[in-house]
Amino acid sequence: DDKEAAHDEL
Amino acid sequence: MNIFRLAGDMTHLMSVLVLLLKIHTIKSCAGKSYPCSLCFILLESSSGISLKTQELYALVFATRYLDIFTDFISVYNTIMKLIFLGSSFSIVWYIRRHKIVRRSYDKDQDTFRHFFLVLPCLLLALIINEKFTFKEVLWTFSLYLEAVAILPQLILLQRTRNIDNLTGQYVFLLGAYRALYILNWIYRYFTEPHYVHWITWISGLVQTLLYADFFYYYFSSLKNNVKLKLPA
Repeated sequence: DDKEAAHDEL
Repeated sequence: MNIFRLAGDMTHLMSVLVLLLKIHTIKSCAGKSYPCSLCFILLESSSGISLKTQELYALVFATRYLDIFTDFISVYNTIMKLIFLGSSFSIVWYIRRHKIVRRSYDKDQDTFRHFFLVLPCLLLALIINEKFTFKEVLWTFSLYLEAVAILPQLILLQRTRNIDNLTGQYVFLLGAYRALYILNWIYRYFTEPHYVHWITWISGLVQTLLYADFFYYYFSSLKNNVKLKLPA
């Protein structure tokens, strides 16, 4: 899903 | 968010602040009518900061944070991205353009052809990535580039006779932040199902290993209370 695709780390 | 990642981000932020403090010191120093002894040393000796590494880091953040306006993660995430983007580009501007700071930059010593790092990282990102999209390839490129971005700085330090404390602390904090991120990845691997990012992990490991000899000399200079010196 798109959330997984978004990289949540800096 | 876990304590390792927060500590890593704060350490990274600290490294940027130390560098900005150093630039501020050089700026304020030259403002004096009579150069104090420290100022004289600062202005005469090169700052020991590699513009090449700063430019590579600006490129790393520019290619990593393309999603800053499209994928909102959290207020913290957005603010930190803005801080890293703003600081990295302003540091490049200071060293390139500021009439006083640029005098403390020793371009004859900072000769690493960083273009030779950019191209292989870009090619590697085109071949090895998690998803072949524009954003994802550039994001992967930023990971590979960050892993090697410190090389010009480390080579400059080998050539710099007396490494001043702020520069040494800057490089130390920059290396420590990625080491803390490795702990964060280990923690997330064991606590979050399906959390597997080999590309990130291997790049981060290579990046931290490049600091290994610096860490060794940094800690031994602390232990023996002597000036930090890297063998040429």
